Amino acid sequence: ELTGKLETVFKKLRGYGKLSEKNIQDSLREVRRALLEADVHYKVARQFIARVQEKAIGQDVFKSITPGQQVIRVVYDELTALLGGTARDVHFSPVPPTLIMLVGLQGSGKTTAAGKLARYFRQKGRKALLVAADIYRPAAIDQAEILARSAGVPCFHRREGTDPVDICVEAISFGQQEGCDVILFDTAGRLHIDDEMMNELVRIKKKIVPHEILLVADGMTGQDAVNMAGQFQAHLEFDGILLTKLDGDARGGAALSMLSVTGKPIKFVSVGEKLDALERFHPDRMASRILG
Amino acid sequence: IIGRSKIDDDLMDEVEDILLQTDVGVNMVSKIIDNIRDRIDKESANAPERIVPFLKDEIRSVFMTERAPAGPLPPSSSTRPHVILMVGVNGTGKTTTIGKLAYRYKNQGNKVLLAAADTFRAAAIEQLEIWADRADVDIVSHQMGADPASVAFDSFKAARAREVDVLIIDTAGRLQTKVNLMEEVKKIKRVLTKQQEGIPQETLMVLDATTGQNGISQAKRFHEALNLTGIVLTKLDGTAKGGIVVAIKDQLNIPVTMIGIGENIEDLRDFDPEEFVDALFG
Ligand SMILES: Nc1nc2c(ncn2[C@@H]2O[C@H](COP(=O)(O)OP(=O)(O)OP(=O)(O)O)[C@@H](O)[C@H]2O)c(=O)[nH]1
Ligand SMILES: Nc1nc2c(ncn2[C@@H]2O[C@H](COP(=O)(O)OP(=O)(O)OP(=O)(O)O)[C@@H](O)[C@H]2O)c(=O)[nH]1
Ligand SMILES: [Mg+2]
Ligand SMILES: [Mg+2]
Repeated sequence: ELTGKLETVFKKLRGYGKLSEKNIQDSLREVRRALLEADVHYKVARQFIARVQEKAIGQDVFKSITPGQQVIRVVYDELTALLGGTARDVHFSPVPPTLIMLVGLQGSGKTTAAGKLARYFRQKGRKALLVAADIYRPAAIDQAEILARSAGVPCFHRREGTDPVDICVEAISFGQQEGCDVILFDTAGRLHIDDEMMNELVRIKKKIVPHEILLVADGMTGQDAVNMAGQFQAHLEFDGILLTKLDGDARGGAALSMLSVTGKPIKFVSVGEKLDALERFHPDRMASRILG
Repeated sequence: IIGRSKIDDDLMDEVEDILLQTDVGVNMVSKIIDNIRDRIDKESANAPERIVPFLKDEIRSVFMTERAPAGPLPPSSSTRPHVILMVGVNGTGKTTTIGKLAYRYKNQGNKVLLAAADTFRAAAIEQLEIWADRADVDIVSHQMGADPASVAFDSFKAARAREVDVLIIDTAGRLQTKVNLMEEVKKIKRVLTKQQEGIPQETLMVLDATTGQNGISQAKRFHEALNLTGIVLTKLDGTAKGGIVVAIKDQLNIPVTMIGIGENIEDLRDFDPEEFVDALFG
C-alpha cells in the first residue's frame, strides 16, 4: 500500500474516463521526485518514467480509484516487474563444488555476507567452505575465521604468501578434499577505478572459473551505484547482486539503478548484522520501499 | 555549456542533471536552481558561461555560512585529554580513520591513546590494535562482548593517568534507526561527560561518500542523539562526489572537518570547501 505524500498529490486528481496525458504527466512528476529521493539514478528514473508513461496512456480509468492512484498502480507494477524480471537463483554446479565469488567496494558487507551465505547453504544441507582471500585489510582473516566459526563452517586462509589467486586455488583443492560442495570466496574491498585491484579479480576469475560472482553492494548507495556496478560488470561480468544494510531506512533506489545498467538481478538482501539476517530478494517489497 | 548562446530551460535541465549526479538531492537541487535563476534575473546575466561560477559560488556559500575551522582540532593543554568520539553507520571507515588521525596527531608531537569500544563486531578490536601499532600509539581494549561504555570509561582514566594529549574512541557501526544501539552510544557519551565536563570535545560522524539521501537521516539522528561537532567524509578517492554533505550543512549546519582519500595511514586531509566544490563539477 503506497502511503504518504504521493497519495495526497493523487487525491487531487479526480475524474473518470480515460487517463489523460495531463493526469499522467502531473503524477509522474511526483513519482520522479520520489524516485530521486530514493536514490534512483537520474537517468534510470527518466527511462523508467518514460516507460510508465507509455503504459499508462489511454488506459481506462476505473470508477473505484482516482486516475492518480491508477498511475501509481502502473508504476508499482512496472517497478516490480523490472526488479523481479530476471531469474534469481544461484547457479549451482552439477559437479561440486560450486564456486561463489563475492566482490564489491570497501565496507559494503562482503565478509559478513560470506558468513551469511555459508550459514544459509549449511542450513540447506550443503557443506560450505569460506575462503579468506582478503590479504590487505587489518585483521580480515581473523574476521573471516570468527564468522566462519559462527556459521559452523571451516575457513581456508593463508597468513603467509601474498597472492589471493594462489589462496583461492589452494582453497579449491582443500575444499575438494574435505568434500565441500559450496566454496565462498571473500575478496578485499576495492574501487572499480583501481585497475590493479580490478585486475586481481579478473585473475582470480580466470584461474578458478567461478559458477557465480555476486556484487555485494550497500543498500544506501546513491547516484554512484551506476558507475560502480557498470565498471564491475565491464571488468567481471558478475551474475547477481547482494544488497546489504536494508535493515535501515535507506530507500534502496540503487537496486533499480544497478539492475537497469547491468541487467543483473538482485539475488539476496542482507537485513542485519547477525548471520541469520539474509533473505531472498522480493521485488514487490523492494518496489514499495523505493516508492516510499 | 560550450556553444550555448543563452540560458534556457534545456540548459537548466542539464544543470539539474549535473547536480543530481553529485547526490546533493532533489530538494537541494531545486533550491540551488531557484537561487541561480534569481541571480541570473537580478544580474540580467543571460550568459551560459556564468552558470558554473554561479553554481560553485552558491554551493561554496553553503559551507561558508557559520563556518567552523577545518581539520582536527588541536588539543588544548588546559583541557587534557582532548577526547574524540567516532560514530557512524556500518562500514563507513571509522576504525581506519582513527588509525589515520592517530598517526597525524602523533606526528604533531602529541601523546595519543586509542580506545577499542567496538566490542561487538568480529575482529574489531584486533583491527584497531593493528592501526595502533602502525601509528605507534597505545590502545585500551577489553574483550569482545564487554560493555563499550566501560571501555570508554577505562580509556579516559588511563588517558588521565598517562597524561595523554588525545584520546580517540572507536565505536561499533550502527544504523541510526536502531533505538537500542543509539541508546548505547548515548550512554558512552554520558559516561565520558560524567567524568569530565566538556568531553568529548569532538563527536565525529564518519560518512561514506557513496551514501545517497540516507546520509541526511544519519546526520539528523546521530546529531539528535550526540550533538555532532563534525563529519568525516570518507572514500572520496572513488567516483562518488559526496554531495550529500551539502544538504547536511544546509539543513543541519554540521560541517565536514576532514576527508578520507584512501586506505593508507596518510590518506586523510582537512576539508577544503573550494577543492570540494571544484571536484563536484570535475
Ligand atoms: N546493519 C547491517 N550491518 C551490516 C549488514 N551487512 C554487513 N553489515 C556490517 O557492515 C560492516 C562492514 O561489513 P564487512 O563484512 O566488514 O564489509 P566488507 O565489504 O567485507 O568490508 P571490506 O572487506 O573492508 O571491504 C560491519 O560492521 C558489518 O557488521 C547488514 O545487512 N545490516
Ligand atoms: N578507498 C577508501 N577506502 C576506505 C577509506 N576509509 C576506509 N576505507 C576502507 O573501508 C573499509 C571499512 O573500513 P572500517 O574502518 O573497517 O570501517 P568501520 O566504519 O570501522 O566499519 P564497522 O566498524 O564495521 O562499522 C575498509 O576496507 C577500509 O580500508 C577511504 O577513505 N578510501
Ligand atoms: Mg571484508
Ligand atoms: Mg570499525
